[in-house]
Formats: sequence, structure tokens, C-alpha cells
Amino acid sequence: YSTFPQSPRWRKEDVTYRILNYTPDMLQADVEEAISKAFQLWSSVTPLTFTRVYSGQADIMISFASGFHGDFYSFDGPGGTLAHAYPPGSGIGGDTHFDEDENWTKFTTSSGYNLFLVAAHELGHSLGLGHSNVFGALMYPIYMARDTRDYRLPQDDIDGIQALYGPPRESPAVPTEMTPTEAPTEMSTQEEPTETTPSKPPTRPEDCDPHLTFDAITTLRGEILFFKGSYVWRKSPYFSSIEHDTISSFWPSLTAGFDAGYEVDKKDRVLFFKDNQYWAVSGYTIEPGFPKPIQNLGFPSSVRKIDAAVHDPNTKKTYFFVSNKYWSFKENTQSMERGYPRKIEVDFQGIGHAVDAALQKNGHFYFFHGSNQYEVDVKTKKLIRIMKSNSWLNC
Amino acid sequence: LPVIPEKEKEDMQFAKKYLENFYDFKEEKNYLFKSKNLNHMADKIREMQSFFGLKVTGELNHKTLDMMKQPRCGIPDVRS
Repeated sequence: YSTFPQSPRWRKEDVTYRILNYTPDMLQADVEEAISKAFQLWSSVTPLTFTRVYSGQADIMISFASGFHGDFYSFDGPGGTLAHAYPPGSGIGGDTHFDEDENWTKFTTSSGYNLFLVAAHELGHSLGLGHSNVFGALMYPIYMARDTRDYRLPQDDIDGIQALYGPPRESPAVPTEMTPTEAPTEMSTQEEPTETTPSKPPTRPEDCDPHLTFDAITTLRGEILFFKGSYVWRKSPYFSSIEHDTISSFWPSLTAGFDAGYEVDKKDRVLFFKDNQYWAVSGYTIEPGFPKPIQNLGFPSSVRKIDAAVHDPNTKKTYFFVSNKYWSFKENTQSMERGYPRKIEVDFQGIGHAVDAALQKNGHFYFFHGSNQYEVDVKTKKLIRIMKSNSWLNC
Repeated sequence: LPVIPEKEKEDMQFAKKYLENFYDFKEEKNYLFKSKNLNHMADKIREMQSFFGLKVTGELNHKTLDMMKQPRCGIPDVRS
């Protein structure tokens, strides 16, 4: 954690705030609740109390504004800077400004910014905290969509605010961090809490582990991304080494464990599948309106998940693999081709088992099953050779 | 993620603005000091890479640029 130069802080415990205006994106009551909850985060770990006033000057004046709004830090339209706040002091000191050009929401979705999370961060500044370089801390400068149901302050933020104001009077500082056991039980667009807690994530398998298998594989703007659990292996045509990332570092609101993924390269669009839902992304941006049920693609309701997907740019068809069968989806008409599903083995000789993941590269399909991959000619569908699944990882 | 090539000049401008906003980068307006500017900017990139735990190279590589493009708070990251 950090504080502002000379560590300014409020020299009293009863701090006042006033909400000067509202965003049309949310109900007024939801704005008030989001801000009140944000204040509670900080009052629960310090002696501070926050009282709302409805007129005159409050210590912390809260407002929504866009572009130039009277201080020397104009906002920049959608994205970029979302909000800012001033350290404790008279006048503009303590005030918090939200960029009205953002889409504010009380939910955690990929198409808006959660007002509670941003308010909690900015109020940290209003109370004297600077930015923290601890990934996952509330005072980390980059917005990260998180699960806000019973959200609690990470330890770094507690340490920071208590360095300025001490613990709450009545009880000793209680660790209020989220514990991994509280991960959401159902699949949602919300990030698994474990991403934000300092507990150790499962270790990443070694690149050249002979037993390495993949959940999903896709191309993306010339690169190849290999997925397993929350981990991503990136193979770029520009760099010889393999880069290691996590899904949440690209798409924080998507949870780990994809079943399949494929790219329609002409549209700069990648689709990810998990259980009976799928998402479409373009770079970092998750297209609005997702997730959608896979039945939208034409699968019968009996299909609850798919194993793998691969797109053929020549025929503009995408093959979806489910158990020992596969479907052919016409991207142009967004509809399933008649006569499917067919048995994989009938059309792809030598592939007599389910497919974990599939890739199309350089005129070949690569069907991954366990620690093996089967290279098939896209046009003739003839098996060319069998290789180890991790042969792409410079093994 | 890879960036579409013709955007590079635009990205450099974006990076300069970012470093001005959040890392106290002040560009030397006098053109004679161009190389000094580049060194100064590289220092600031290093500072930003260190803050976010990126590989500290001083170069505006795509990972650094990706981080700069994330939605964020308007307060600077370094004391200024």
C-alpha cells in the first residue's frame, strides 16, 4: 500500500459525505447503496464513521461529471480513466469524481463498471491511501471486475488504512479477506474470488510434462493460445519463447476451465465455450449480450457441453465435437449444416475417440486427445501423423 | 495481445500521455533534446513496468501497452 506525500489524513473520526448528483445509468437508490456500502468497507476496519449530509459542504463531495469538470484532471470519455479522488484536506480535498461517460452498474458484468468497486477504491484515496502495486488489492489502480457479494477488503488495504487511522475502536482488526472456500457455486461471468486472495493457485503444469493435456486451444490474431484450468500458454510467431498467462489476465470476468474455443479470424472474433454457455471476445473485449446458451447455435437440449471446436476458414464452417460425434456449423448463415451430427471416425479416419481440443493451423487440423494430437489434412481429412500434445511448446 | 501495426505511432502518443498522467513524465518540448526525451521516457516505462510487476525492459512492448490500456483510476501511481 502507499499514501500521499506527507500522508494526509482526516484529523477527526466522524467524516461527512454528500452525493451532489447521480448517473442516469443507475437508480438513485442503487447509487446511494453502492456508495454507502463502499464507505462501510472502510468504517468496518477503522474508527472512522461516515455520515451523509444533504446540503452545504461535506468533507467528501461525490459527483458524476464528464470531460472537463472544473479541476485540472479532465475525464477522457468511455474507458481509460474511470474516476479520481483527492486526498484529505479542505475544499476539493477528499472529493470523489466519477466519469459520467462510463457505463455504471450495480452488477459485475463485462459491459459496465461496478460503482461499488470503483467508489470503494476512490474513497480509499479520499481517506489518504495512494495506489498499491499488490495485484488484487482494492487500491490497485486497474479496474478488475470481481464478485461483489460479501466483498471484503484484502489485507493490503486493511494494513494501509489502519496505518493511517488504526483499527476500529470496539474490536481488534479482524482479517476481512475473502477465503477460497467461498468461491461462487455456479458458473457466472463473475471472477472466482480465489483470483483476488493471496492463497496459492494450483501450480501450472510444466510445458514439457509428457502427460500435459489441454482443455481448449484456439488461434487469436496470429498467436496460438492453449488453455488448461486457469492457465494459458501463448505461442506467438514473433517470440520464440512460450509466454504463460492466466485467463483472468485477459478476461477477468470469465472463469477458468474452458471446454472449447475457436477463432473466426476474418471477424477478429474468438468464441469460448464452458458447459452450456459460450462467449464471444474480440481482443480483450467481451461482446455484450454474452454468455449465451449453446442451444442458440442449434444444438439439441440433450447436448449440455461441447468437447472441442475448430473453424475451417476455407469452407467457413466450424466443427463442434461432442463425445464421438461432430456437428458442422455454417458461419455465414449461423446455422447447423443438415445431416449432422456424424460420427467423427467416419469422416476422420483414425480418430476413433473424443476430442479434447482442436486447432486449425497452416492447412491442417490438430485434434488433441489426452497427451496425443492427430494432424489431419483439412481438405482430404486424412490423418497425416500423431504427435505429442505439447509439441507446440518447444518440447 | 498483438496490435494492428499501423497503430504504432498512435500507441506511442498514448503511452506518452499515460506516463504524463500517472508517472510524472514531462516531455522536453525543445526538440534538440529528443534523445534525452527517449531516455527519460524509457525510465518512466521502467518505473511503470516495475509497479505492475511486468518485465522491466524500458521498452514499450505489447504487454506494457496492454496494461496501459486497461480501464483505471485517474490518480497517479507515483508520488508527485
